Amino acid sequence: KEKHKILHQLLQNSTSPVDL
Amino acid sequence: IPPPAKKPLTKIVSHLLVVEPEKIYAMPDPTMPDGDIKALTTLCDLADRELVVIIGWAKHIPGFSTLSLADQMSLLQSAWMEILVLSIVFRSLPCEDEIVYAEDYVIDEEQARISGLLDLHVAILPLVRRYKKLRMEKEEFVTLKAIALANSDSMHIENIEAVQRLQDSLHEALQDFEGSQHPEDPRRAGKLLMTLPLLRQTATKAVQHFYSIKMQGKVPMHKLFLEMLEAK
Repeated sequence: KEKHKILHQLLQNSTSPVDL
Repeated sequence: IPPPAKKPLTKIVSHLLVVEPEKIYAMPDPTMPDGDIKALTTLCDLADRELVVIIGWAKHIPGFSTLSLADQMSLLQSAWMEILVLSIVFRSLPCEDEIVYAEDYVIDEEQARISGLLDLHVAILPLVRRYKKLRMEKEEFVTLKAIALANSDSMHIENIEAVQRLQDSLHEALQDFEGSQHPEDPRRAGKLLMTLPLLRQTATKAVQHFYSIKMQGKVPMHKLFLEMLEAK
């Protein structure tokens, strides 16, 4: 998981794609 | 006589249309000299921003967010390039032998040659031709994109049954859509699904292309793009 930090963070983050 | 009203779309297909991300732009750096480094830098930067959007989009696919975080990661790590390629291909459908990487980054064969993008160009065009022949519609594109994610054949899935349920619900949505919108062609859903092997082949070539660019170390790449490239 440590190797895939950003993917992990973005999946946990509740921001919707519409807001991005 | 007005044409008969189209039947309502299935819930999943309508939902996928609503959550389809906004266009993003390539915005090539005007201060960089033209050439292959500029073209590849532009594409890698575009891909990095698209990845953020794809991860957000995946969370809106009905059933995806209920998978474990590890399985969500595994599906995205396997399918991200297929999703990127399918989006580029869909954008390129109205064009003749041009690849629409973004609305402001449309590349023809000659430009591809000059920019060192010819291999990628030649790899993507057969897929564009295939979907042109099928006259793929936006509803089919959004559903197939979600199917590509659910069907990414990751070797690391923990809950295979849950992923199977996701595949089944998306497959059913495609079949229902075709049954109501294209009753004249009972094999249309199958024809669309039969394009997935070529999509995977094309995405594999694209990953290899960018991986070799990464190894050469001449093109700056953002962290998320590097992370996803390394996961392949």
